[in-house]
Amino acid sequence: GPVQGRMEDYFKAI
Amino acid sequence: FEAKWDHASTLKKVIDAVKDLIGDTSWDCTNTGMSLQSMDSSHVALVHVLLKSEGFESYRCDRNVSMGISLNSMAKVLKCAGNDDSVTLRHESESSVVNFAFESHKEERVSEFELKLMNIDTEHLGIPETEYDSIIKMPSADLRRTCADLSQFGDSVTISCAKSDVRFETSGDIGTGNVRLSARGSSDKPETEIAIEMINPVSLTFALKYLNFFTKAAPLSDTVKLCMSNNHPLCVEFPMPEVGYIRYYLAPKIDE
Repeated sequence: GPVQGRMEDYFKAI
Repeated sequence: FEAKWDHASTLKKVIDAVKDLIGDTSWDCTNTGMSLQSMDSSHVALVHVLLKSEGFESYRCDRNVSMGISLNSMAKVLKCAGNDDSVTLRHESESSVVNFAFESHKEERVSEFELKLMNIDTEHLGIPETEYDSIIKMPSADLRRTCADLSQFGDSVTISCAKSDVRFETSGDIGTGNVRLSARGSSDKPETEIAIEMINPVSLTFALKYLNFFTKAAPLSDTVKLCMSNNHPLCVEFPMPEVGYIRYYLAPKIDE
């Protein structure tokens, strides 16, 4: 089934 | 730092809308307002709250400050305020506490509480400006009901946006379910409108558990905006006119 993505996969730490 | 709201109800609703998702967080206070940005413990969702200084009865922030607070404790303190009481938050430089004062409008009752601040290492993420492929504006009660209904059948929902309708689909052990909402205008009641702005069709899958957390913000706003792009986190925005907004971001589920 589909895998849950994480926020850091899309938005980078600043 | 000193900030006063005329009525406690908005702040109570803001805290109720985010406390179960993020727990402890830092409120960043500057002269433009109070904001917080925090991820849930599994880093799947991110919450961004902005309370603009213009939305307060009075607001003063002489030096930027980051106040680490347990939102559950803040909810406990705010339970002691009547909905119509005024709320004043005070924090002195270098102090390890924040003070809450609640005053009834007839001024016969004043209560004060002091909450210990916490040291919190918040990891801030840069949220890029995004041109979304599809933007859906709808009544927040409709989103809340849709997510609650579909949660009975499955853990995930696939949201697909085409030209004039948006489809929410789920499936689970007992069966399947889907809800289709069609664009509808309403000039006399804009809060009941469903507006779909589609540049490119989008289909994304999300965990319903988080969407159900997000819709706890429905009491704050009659309308909600879903902003989607393929292979990008969903943004669910509850606008609070004059006051600010709560934006929730949710990472999609992806096929391996």
